[in-house]
Amino acid sequence: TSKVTEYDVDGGKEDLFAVNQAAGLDLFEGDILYDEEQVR
Amino acid sequence: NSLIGDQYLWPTTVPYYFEDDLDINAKGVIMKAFEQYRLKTCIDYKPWSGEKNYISVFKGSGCFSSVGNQRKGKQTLSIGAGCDRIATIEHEFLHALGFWHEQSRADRDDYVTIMWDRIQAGREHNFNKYDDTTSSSLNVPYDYGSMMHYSKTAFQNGTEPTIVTKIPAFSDVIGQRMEFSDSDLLKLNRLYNCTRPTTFLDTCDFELENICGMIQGQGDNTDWERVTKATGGPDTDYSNMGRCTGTGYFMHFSTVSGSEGHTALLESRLLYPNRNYQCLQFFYYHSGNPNDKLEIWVREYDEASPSGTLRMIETITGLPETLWQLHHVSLNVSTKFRVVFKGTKGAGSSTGGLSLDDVNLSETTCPEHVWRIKNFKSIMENTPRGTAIYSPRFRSKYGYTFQMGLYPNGTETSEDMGAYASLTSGDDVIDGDLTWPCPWMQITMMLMDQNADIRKRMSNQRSVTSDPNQKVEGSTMFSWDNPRKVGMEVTDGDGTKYFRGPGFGTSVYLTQARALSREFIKGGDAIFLLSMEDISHLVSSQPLPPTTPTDDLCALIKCENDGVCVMDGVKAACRCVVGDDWSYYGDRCQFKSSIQEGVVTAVVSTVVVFVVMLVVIVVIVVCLKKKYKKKMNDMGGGTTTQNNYA
Repeated sequence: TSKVTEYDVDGGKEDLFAVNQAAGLDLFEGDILYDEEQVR
Repeated sequence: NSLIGDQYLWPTTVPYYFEDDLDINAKGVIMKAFEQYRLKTCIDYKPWSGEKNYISVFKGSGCFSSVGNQRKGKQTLSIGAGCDRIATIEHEFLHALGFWHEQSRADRDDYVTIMWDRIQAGREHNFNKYDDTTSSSLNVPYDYGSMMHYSKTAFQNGTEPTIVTKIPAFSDVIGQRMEFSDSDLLKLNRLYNCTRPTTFLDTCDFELENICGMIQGQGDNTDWERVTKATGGPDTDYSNMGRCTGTGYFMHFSTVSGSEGHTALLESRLLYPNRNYQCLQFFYYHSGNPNDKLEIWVREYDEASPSGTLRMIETITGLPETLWQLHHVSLNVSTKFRVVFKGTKGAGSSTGGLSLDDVNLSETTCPEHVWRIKNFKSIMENTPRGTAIYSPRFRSKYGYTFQMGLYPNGTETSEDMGAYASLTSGDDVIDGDLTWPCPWMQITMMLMDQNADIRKRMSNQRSVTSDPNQKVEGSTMFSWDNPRKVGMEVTDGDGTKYFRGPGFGTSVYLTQARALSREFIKGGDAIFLLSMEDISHLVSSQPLPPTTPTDDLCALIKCENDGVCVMDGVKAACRCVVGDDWSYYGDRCQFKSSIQEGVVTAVVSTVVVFVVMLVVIVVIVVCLKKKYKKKMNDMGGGTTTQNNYA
C-alpha cells in the first residue's frame, strides 16, 4: 500500500520531561511549580 | 507519595476552568482524563462556577502543576504543546491533587539507587527526597509502576541510567506514562477517603463461586453454568486463558440439548445508575449453532413495576467462531436495574453453546470500533521497521470514514511503535454530504490492556483532532480536507481502491517492551479500540461564573417581615413591604410605621421647630435692642439732650 504524509503531533518526544526540557523549562523536579510561599 | 496536610486537599469535586489558549485536542483529552478519574476514583471535576479555589488549565510552555491545593484562588496547571496525552494530564492532575513523584518518597533508597554522577550538572536537586514528616506513602508499598515515577533516563547526562532499580526486572517498568497503576489509585482513594468510584458499576470474571451476585433468571428453561471448559469450546476462560490450575471460570449456556426456543437468563445484581447512559462490555464465545442467539436486555424497576420490566437492548450477531470476541453494548437506563443476558437455542443441532466472561459495566460511552490484530507478537517481530499496517476503514456515526496506521516494529525515526490516524474516502454519496475540511473530530487510538477488571486496565491511548483550518505543510490545501482531494489513492488487501488522507499521530506511541507487558497481548492477540468524537463544543470559551454572585450576597442578608432582597447596583438591599397606612423600614425591614404615627410625628416636629425659632427670634430682638440703646448713649456724652431755656 502506498504511503501518505504523516505528521508527528508531539515531535517524537517520549515523555513530559522531554517536552519540558525542550521548552527550556527548569522546574522543580521537572514539572512542579514550586511557590516560595508554599509552606513545606 | 502525598504532601502531608489536610489544607492541601481539594474537595472531591474539583472546579476547573479551561483558558482560551488551550488546544482543542488538549481540551478533549483532558475530558477523557477526567473520565478515568471518575471511573477509578471518587474524584470528580466540574466547570468552575465561582468557587473560591479552582484549577485554571492553560497552554503554557510545557507540562506542569503545583502540588496540592495551594488555596490561592486561581491555581494554574499547564498543558502545553506535546502535553496533550492522557497519561501526562493524569500525572499533572495527580500533582494538583497532592502527590509528589514516587521516587522522592522517604524510603526510596531501599528500592532504587540514584546514580548521582550520571545526572546533568545542576539538576541534582530533582532527585531530592522528603522525609516522612513531609510526605506520606499512605502505607502503600514502593510502586515501580506508578505513573508518578521518573523513568530510568530522567535528567541523564549520557546514556547510562540515572535511576537503577534494586530489582532489575523493574528497570524498564519505571517511568510508565500509560495509565494509573493499582497503587496510584490506592493512594489517591486513601488520600481522599473514597468509598466508591463515580461511574463504575460492576465487573465480573466469574472466578468466585458467587458469580458477583448474578442470579439465574426466572421463567426460563435452563441455567447458565459456571465452568472452566465447555463441550464444543471454549477450552479455557478469557480472564486467565487457562494459565492457572483451579481457576479460569466462565459462564456457559449449552445448546447441545434442549428444544428450539429454550432460553436461559443470567441477570446481574441490582444496579443503581447516576447517569443516563452506560457501557456494557464483555467477551463472548459462540460455539453453538448459527441459529443460537444471545440477547442483551435490562430489567428496570420503578414504583409502577416493583418486579421489574424487561426491555430488549440488542441482539448479538455473528457466526460461531473459535475465538473469545469483544462486544460493547450501549445502555440508556436511569432507574434501578439489572443487566440480563438471554441465551436462546435456535433451530438445528449444536455441538457447543454460548459463553460469557470478563463482564464490565460502567457509566461511560462505549468505544465505537474494534481492531483485533492476531498473532501480534509475531507481527511486531516480523514487520520490517518503518512499515505500517492499517486497520480496516471505519465509518463513524458522523459519516466520516477513518483508519489507523500502526508501525509495529518502529518507524524510520524511532524504535517505538508508531500510530497515526487518517481520514479515508468512504461512500461517495455520504462523503459528498459531509462538511470539509472535517471540523473538530477527535480520533482516539487505544491499545487495550485486557485485564478482566476495567478499573485495573492501563490501556495506552493517543488522540488527534481534525483542525479544519490546518494546512498541509508548504501547500494551500487543508490537511483534514476530503481525502479524495488531499489524500493518496491506495489499494486494500482485497484490491479495493480508496483514498487515504494525511496521517496524524506519533512515532512514540508505545515501546515494544511495554506492548509485551501487562495484558496488551492476550491469547496472542492485541485489541485496538478506535473512536471518533465530535468535540466542536470545546471550541468556544468556557463560560465565566457571574462576576457579582447575586445569590451569594443576598444569602448574607435576611430581610425581615417579608421583605425581599434585591441587588441595588453591586450591593444587596432589602425592599420592605408597604401597606395602605403602614410600612416596614430599616436596612432589614425590622421597623414598622403607620401613616397616623407619621402625621403625629410631623405635627409635633413642626410645633417644636416653630417654638425653637420663636425663642431664637426673641433673643435676637432683645439683644439688638440692648445693643442699639447702648450705642445711642455713647454718642450723647452721657448728657441727655433736652430743650434748654434761658
